[in-house]
Amino acid sequence: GKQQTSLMSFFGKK
Amino acid sequence: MLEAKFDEASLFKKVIQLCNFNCTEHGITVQAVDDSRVLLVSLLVGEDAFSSYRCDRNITLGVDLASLAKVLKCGNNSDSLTLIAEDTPDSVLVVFEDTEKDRISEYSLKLMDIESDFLNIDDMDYDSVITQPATDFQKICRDLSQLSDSLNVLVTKDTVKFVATGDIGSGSVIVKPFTDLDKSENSVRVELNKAVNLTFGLKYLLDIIKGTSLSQSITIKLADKTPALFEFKLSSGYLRFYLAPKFDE
Repeated sequence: GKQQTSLMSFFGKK
Repeated sequence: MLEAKFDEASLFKKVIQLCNFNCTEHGITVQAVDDSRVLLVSLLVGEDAFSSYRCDRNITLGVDLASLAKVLKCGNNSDSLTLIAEDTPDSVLVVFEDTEKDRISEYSLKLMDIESDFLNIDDMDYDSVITQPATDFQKICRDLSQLSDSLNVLVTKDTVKFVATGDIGSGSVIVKPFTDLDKSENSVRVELNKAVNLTFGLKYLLDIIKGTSLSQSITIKLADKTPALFEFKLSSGYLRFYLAPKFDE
């Protein structure tokens, strides 16, 4: 099956 | 000091969740991420959306949206709604005015210190950009969510295919470019640089389509292994959702 990814791995924190 | 007046309270009533309202001279922005860090909502209400707008210095209003929702129910949709805050506020004043009846009601709402991560989102290059009527996309998500918890979006030359496969069976909706010269908001545009095959959690898409009442069309920007951008344009500003995709294990 497919796993849900998180936005944190794509966007940096300010 | 901040003083921001909406002509009709109904616009503000539609924009509800828990978060910091960042007020600048350009308007009010709100960014919020869900607990699982999968979906991010970013709202800009531009200064032109207000009948009068003044913000002398940047102010952050930490608003408990459940409390704000209670206060907003106290105003009629056709009342004007003004938000007033001092430069270092511990409360925000919400003023409703019914100009015909000369009736004014005022509510003061306590503000909170909300710790939130502000994510930096740079402009990205997308493989495909789809614009379609927002109500059409809403129906596709609602219909296919009955079959599966995942929605597969495939974009190839001139065709967008939405597919859901689950225990009871499968369903698909194919959307093709279409130009309505009389009503441009009915048109479907598909820009394609590279074929796209992405999968998204439908429970998040069902949250995204709650924005449908704010705009006639939705723009969906997709790129391989990248969060998708779903955008509802407002008359001044936007409501954007960034949604992380599902990958194969």
